[in-house]
Amino acid sequence: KGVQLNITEFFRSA
Amino acid sequence: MLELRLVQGSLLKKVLESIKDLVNDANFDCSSSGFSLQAMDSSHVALVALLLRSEGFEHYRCDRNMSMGMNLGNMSKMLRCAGNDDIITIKADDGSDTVTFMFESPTQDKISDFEMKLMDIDSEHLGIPEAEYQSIVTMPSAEFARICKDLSGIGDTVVISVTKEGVKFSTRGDIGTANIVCRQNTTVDKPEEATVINMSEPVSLTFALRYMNSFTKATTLSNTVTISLSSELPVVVEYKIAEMGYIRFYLAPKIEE
Repeated sequence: KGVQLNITEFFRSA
Repeated sequence: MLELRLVQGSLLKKVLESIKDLVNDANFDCSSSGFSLQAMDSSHVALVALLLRSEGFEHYRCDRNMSMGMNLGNMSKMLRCAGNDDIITIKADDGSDTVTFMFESPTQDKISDFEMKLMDIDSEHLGIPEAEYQSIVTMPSAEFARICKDLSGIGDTVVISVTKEGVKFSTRGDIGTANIVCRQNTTVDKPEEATVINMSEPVSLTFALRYMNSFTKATTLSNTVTISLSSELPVVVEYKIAEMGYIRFYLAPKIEE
């Protein structure tokens, strides 16, 4: 049913 | 020294109820600008960002920036002891390993204080870039909650598609399919009942309904919800907190295998 992406793939460590 | 007095204590109670099942432990950051939190769920699929601006507090003292690690389940247990009309004051001394929640009834005839142990939380703080979203939908929060709940009885994921016709929520499961279309509707009696679609480009993204349903626990904080979508970004589901700030939920999309 598709692959769940992680939020860390979009937002970098501050 | 930190001392934050919130006359509308119910706001803090509602904030905790809306995030405690998504995030177990989190650092609350306190600075001169406000009381904030950023935390990911344990599987790093969703992120919650909370801001309560200092101007929203009746009294706001934060001598130096502080980060207080709290177990949200325990914090929720304590805040549940506050009445809905109570004034809540959050207090902590510099370097202390505890935080105190003080509850005052509106008539000042009952005053309680609860001291909670703080914890060290090694959490990753993420930079959330400012983004121009391709489609921004504002709609009644109760309507959005109803749609997420209804669709989760049929499927596990929701496809949110925005076109100039409206916003479509679709799901598919073993028993069949469902499509709910909300058209832009600004000719309503009250502005909070409007559905407003600001679209620069059509967008269609797939999300896990389990998370969307969790976000809708914040429905009691705001009559409206704003859903911001771009094809390359996590969705932002934002509930404004009256005159104080916001709670934003970010959710990474699902993609085709």
